Amino acid sequence: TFGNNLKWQTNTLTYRIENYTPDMSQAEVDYSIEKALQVWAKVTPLKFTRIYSGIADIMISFGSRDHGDFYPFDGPDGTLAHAFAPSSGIGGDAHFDEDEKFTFRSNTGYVLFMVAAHEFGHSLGLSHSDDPGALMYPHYSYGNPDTFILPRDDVKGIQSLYGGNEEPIAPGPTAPTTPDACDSTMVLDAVATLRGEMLFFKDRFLWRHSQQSSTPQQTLIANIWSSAPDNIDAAFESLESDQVFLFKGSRVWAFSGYDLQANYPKSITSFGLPRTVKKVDAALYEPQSRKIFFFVGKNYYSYDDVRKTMDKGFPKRVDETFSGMTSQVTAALQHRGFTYLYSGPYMHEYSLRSGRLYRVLRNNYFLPCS
Amino acid sequence: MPLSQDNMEEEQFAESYLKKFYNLTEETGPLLRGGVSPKTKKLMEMQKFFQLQITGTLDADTLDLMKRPRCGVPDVDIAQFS
Repeated sequence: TFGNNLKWQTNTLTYRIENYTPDMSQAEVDYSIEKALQVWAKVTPLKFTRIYSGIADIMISFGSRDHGDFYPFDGPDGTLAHAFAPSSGIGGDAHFDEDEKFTFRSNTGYVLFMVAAHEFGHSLGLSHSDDPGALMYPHYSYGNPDTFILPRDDVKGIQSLYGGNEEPIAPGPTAPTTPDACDSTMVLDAVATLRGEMLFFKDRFLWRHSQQSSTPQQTLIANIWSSAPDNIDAAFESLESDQVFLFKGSRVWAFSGYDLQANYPKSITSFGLPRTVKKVDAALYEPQSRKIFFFVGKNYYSYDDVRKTMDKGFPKRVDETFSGMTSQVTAALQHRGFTYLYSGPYMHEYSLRSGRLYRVLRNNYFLPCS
Repeated sequence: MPLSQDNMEEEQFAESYLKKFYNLTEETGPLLRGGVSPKTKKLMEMQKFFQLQITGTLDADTLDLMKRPRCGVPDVDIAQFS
């Protein structure tokens, strides 16, 4: 919040749409604005009423460059919109940069609903959040208006000002929280390397961590690869081809740097996995032998990246090669000659050559809590 | 070595970003030996907020984040709005 209990002193607020963007139909703008306000109304006692003339608490307009508030916009991209904290006059008003390309729900422009929902957070008294998963994080990320759920950090923020919604509402999906590297019970979705950094995937987030830094950087997967899926199952980096492969369900995505490679996503059968395999639990790349290991349930497959075929004699039971690994492998990584198999919140350090287990560690061995 | 044209543009871009969102004011007068410049302080403030590595220098991650589309409400005292 902005501090000093800066909020509206009433729970009944009015809004007015002063003009429209030509990027969308008027009905789409009306719907996006209404839905963005309802994001906040659902979790608070706040009620919003639209008016069509006169001065509303929240005046909504589209403008470009100098638009009369001494905070000029900057042309395409950069600043998308701004809004003013609760107070009389300009307080609560939300301005959208007309030089942007606003869209209804496409990811080729800026989804007006997402931008408006963020701005209305300011209109109601929320400042920016440093939680990269929060709606009030200052940087735009794509969200689908049909499936959007207000994250926990934003719910906590707005309810600290106005309290919760006392009216019974239909039970729905719960507010998503941002994964915390300090949570010792966290089970990572996947682990991989990328050009010398380590990547740790969890839900719609990843942490990037370089050996030169003591602090991992958490961000949305979509901020790195806009076409990548969330909640991935497995990932690995091929040092040979300088590509990162992400697996989800029966499909695999390949990225070189920030770019999705041509003809991806593909079926996981392109790696020689049988059609009976519906998802991969974990994957790792062994650079010396150029083998890719795919962990599926209690078994694993070995794919020869040179011959581009699955090795004979597979699948094998994981514990045939990796002594004592009888539980499901949830993520895997090859690093500095050691094989790391994650199972739940634990990480097992192996020698791939001998299959000997050296140590059982926790996530924070590579992903420090900070 | 003189800065390349690209670096100078990035420095100017970063300075304008910090002025806009982190209330960086014009640097005037000589800097005391060993002191941290206001620009470095603001850069560190921004890096801390975005959970970046706090280097105080305009590294690639910081510049990348500055270039992402964002909301224009300055992260400064709201009093100036009222």
